[in-house]
Amino acid sequence: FPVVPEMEKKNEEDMQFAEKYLEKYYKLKTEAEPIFKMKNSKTISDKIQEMQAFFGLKVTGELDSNTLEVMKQPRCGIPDVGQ
Amino acid sequence: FSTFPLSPRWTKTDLKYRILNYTPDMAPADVDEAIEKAWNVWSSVTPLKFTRVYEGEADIMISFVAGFHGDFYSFDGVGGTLAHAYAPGEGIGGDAHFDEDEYWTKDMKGFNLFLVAAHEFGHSLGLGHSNVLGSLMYPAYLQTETRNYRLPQDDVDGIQTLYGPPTSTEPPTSTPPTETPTETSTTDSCDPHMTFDAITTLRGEIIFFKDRYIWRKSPYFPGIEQDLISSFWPTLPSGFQAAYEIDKKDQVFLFKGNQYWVVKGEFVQPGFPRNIHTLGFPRYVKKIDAAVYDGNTKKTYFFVGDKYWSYDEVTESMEKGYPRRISVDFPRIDNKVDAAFQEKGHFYFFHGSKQYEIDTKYKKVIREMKSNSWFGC
Repeated sequence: FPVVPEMEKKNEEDMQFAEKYLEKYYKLKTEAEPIFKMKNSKTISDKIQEMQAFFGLKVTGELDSNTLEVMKQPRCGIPDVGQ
Repeated sequence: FSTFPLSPRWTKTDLKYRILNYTPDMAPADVDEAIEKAWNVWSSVTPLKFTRVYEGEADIMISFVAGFHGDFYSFDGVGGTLAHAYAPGEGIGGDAHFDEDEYWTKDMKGFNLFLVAAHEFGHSLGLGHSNVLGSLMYPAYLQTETRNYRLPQDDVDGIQTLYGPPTSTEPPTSTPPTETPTETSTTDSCDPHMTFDAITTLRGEIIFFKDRYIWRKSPYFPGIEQDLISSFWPTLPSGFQAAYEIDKKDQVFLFKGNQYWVVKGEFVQPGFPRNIHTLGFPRYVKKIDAAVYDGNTKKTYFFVGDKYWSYDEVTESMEKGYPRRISVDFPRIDNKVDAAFQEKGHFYFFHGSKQYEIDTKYKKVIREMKSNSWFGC
């Protein structure tokens, strides 16, 4: 179905929120990171899978509503992996 | 549970913490209490001891800050990140920062400071996050009942991989024990030379403590049941030396060395152990021989050597004019009291294998019996 413009905007915002979350707590490397990519650098989908596995969510690699809901819970600022 | 990479941990058991500032959301006394209670969560299951200092350096510096606050992890305003803490180590190691932009409370109206602090101090001691929903080290804030708080097993397992279980720190007694305490087996309950470490009532039962065991005399079942102390209170040490119940409050106080705990049934109350000197004992008192609460006067008698103190449970303070010599107020009780309890208006004092039934009001010995006369031998 054609995506309604505001829905597109919302998805964009959610994805940005998710990227920030994964950078903070799952060591997602941002574009601003040095040109050379860490050998084990992973795409955002892999990192979403990692977070879903940690919280016992269905591991899809997709930013579904359950995953976004957990990401929005108030929490501790210490990363969940690779502190 | 998880630890930080390379499992950093403190190499000493006595750690100092300092509260650098307060949140305007809560009364300072409530912040103090929440922080102390949060440390007790970890000290009750490890050999670690936490002492508060009010100036200079401390291993763990605690502060309320907002936004950018001088480390690489700025806070993010309301919601999102609530707090963070650093793994054990020098300098910022161990320090805990709480986001001042959050609303901190001692109840559940905002973020409960005790719960978040207990979590952050887990990091300060070397724990990472756990993916066990309901564990204290779970990354997301979960509203949890904080009265009778019991540390979930996953967190106990985690912290004990770093520091082990509590050690029974028996302070050196002034006189070396006359006999080496021997473990008692079940069949000894009718030993005519039976002695007890401590005795208390508990919800209508009478609980006799000896070494790692308790004997229960209960109106709810026939005979005497023997259990391990650890089967009742897994997070407490064994070898209690005194115990008493305030039945109206459903509280039992357990004493060992210079520490004491309070339990309600099987629940160990948060904020314990505490030091016996907080009750008002002078520094030279290193342990309590026996204790008994008199429900009529609401006073608790503490026996130490040949003297005793009277503690007013209403004003929660030691009465003036004590200690007094036991033999002066309780004629015929010429020795130290090993254990004591009150039952149906009478006191029962134990010394060695003897037991004395005492009229509570006149403090007169009514009867002398064997210590295990309650076991129907």
